[in-house]
Amino acid sequence: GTRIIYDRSFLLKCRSSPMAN
Amino acid sequence: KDVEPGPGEHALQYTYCFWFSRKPTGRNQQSTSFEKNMKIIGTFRSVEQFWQIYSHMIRANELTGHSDVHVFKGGIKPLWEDKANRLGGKWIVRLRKGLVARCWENLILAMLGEQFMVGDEVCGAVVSIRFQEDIISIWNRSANENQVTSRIRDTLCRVLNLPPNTIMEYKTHNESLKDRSSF
Repeated sequence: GTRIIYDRSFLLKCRSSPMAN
Repeated sequence: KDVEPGPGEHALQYTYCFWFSRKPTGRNQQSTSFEKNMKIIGTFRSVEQFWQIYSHMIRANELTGHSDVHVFKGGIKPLWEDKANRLGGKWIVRLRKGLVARCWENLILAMLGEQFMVGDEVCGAVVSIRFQEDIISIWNRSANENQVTSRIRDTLCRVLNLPPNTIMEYKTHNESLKDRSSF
């Protein structure tokens, strides 16, 4: 099935502005 | 405990739990089993829930004594004897003091983001704070699947951006059970 893949920079972006993504 | 991603949050492929354990000192040493000594800190299912827990935790380089933080998939205990781990093993990376916080964060981000590309093989990751050095490890289900363990090693090297002389070794949990030692 489909896997949910995130790279490091996306995960870090979610930390600084959780609702902005 | 079952958790769901909140509205507008970014779901992860799996649910994970943070666990913490510290080696008991002095007279408590014998009476406390390793399992009893482990505590769940939090469970998360989304990127945002992860940061919420992680941001409140002490950074790996600030942990003292003989302590371990584990991030394991929901339903898998960070124990050799767990059904998911029984036939598995782990890659061990020994780090000189000073590197652990950055390496640990990069390791868990790679795991949560499904960067290892080995299906359901990854069980969890551990950071172990010791006196002389720090150790990070990543556990997988099948110690005898060479293709899987090689892929995990290659991804580890890429995401950790390790100094060239870093020692990496693979140890099966069966070996750990026999010599009663993690590393």
